[in-house]
Amino acid sequence: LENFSGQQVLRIFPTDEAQVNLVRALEDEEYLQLDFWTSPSRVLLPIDIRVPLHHLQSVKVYLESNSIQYSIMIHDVQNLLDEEQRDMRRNRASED
Amino acid sequence: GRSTNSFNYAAYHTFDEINAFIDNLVSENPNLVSKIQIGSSYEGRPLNVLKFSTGPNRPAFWIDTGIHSREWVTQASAVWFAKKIVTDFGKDPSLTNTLNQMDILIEIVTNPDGFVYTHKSDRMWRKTRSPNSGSLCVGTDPNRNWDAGFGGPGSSSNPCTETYRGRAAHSEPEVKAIVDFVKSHGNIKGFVSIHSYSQMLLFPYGYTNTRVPDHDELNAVSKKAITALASLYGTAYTYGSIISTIYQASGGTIDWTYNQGIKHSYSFELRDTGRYGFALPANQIIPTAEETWLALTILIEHTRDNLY
Repeated sequence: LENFSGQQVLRIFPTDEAQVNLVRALEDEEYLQLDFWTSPSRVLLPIDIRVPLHHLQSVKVYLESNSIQYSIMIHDVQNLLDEEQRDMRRNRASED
Repeated sequence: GRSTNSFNYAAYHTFDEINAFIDNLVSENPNLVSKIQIGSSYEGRPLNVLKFSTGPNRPAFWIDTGIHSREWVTQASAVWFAKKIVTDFGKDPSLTNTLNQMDILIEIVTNPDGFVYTHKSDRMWRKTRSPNSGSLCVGTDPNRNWDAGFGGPGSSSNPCTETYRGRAAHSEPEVKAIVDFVKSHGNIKGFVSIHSYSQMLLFPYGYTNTRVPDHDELNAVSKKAITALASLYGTAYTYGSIISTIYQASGGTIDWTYNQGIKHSYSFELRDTGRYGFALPANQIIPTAEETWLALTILIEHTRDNLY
């Protein structure tokens, strides 16, 4: 099973069209392996991106150097998925 | 075997567990529920549709979930819808009225290969699992593979992207199976394809700025539906055409169904309320399903009362 330890989901708040385009430009950088959970569409609609651990710093520097506001929606994706798996195992055990 | 009364609707389940639920629901309700296999996925898994019907040759209302495999709250909600229908039939006057005139069809796991892959390999997998010749990247976005603006802006020609449209319209067996079923059935009057997340209720078009002829009606019904949804837990939705509410998306499901003449074509983006995204905790399954059912009821009733 793919491990998402250390990966974060950043919630980005573009305040104008230029910022939407700057975030959209990240989609073309395949080496960053970004997973757009919600796509860049229009101003004020948040954009959620799952970022691999080894690219977190560079993505945050990119956003901050362009004064693009963001927050960390999920601090560690794997923690959530581990809880999900535990929950499913508990359920299976109780159903059995 | 396990009954659907002991099934845990507040937990996520595997493909096999959902199929066992489907078979149990059918065997427990032989006069109301049947299972139709409309085809097989690329890797050969059954594409099962639950049919709720009280008589032959009826118009139908279609609901599908899980076309994007990682959107687990959608398949889980559809399991809850299925149980809700058999529980309320004969008790809820509106649902009973509906099922005395119309069938309800639910495809719970619309992308089974992707769904199994999210359980076994990559929880964040979205697409199908068919290989792409000439590329190491696998899968097609089944919500860009329909013959409606296929290949236009808002889909990708790169197999390594999440919105890869596929080598041709309807190339994916999971999509082709629905296309063939809709065409052979010929009397589907409402069609809802359910995704997550963003809390939106959308209607065509996504591939063009052109307004559909029924825009005002779909817009008014959507507003009524999200108002009903919000009445339960206050979950705020936006609504409108795909292209004006979210973004341009070509080759999408409900653009194709609308162009097939299914006027009441909608797409949901269910909750997350902003903290979990696709990893929505299982304790939000039932609240999500309950509020969504209120909106679906509005869409179903409007379709029932405005057959064309």
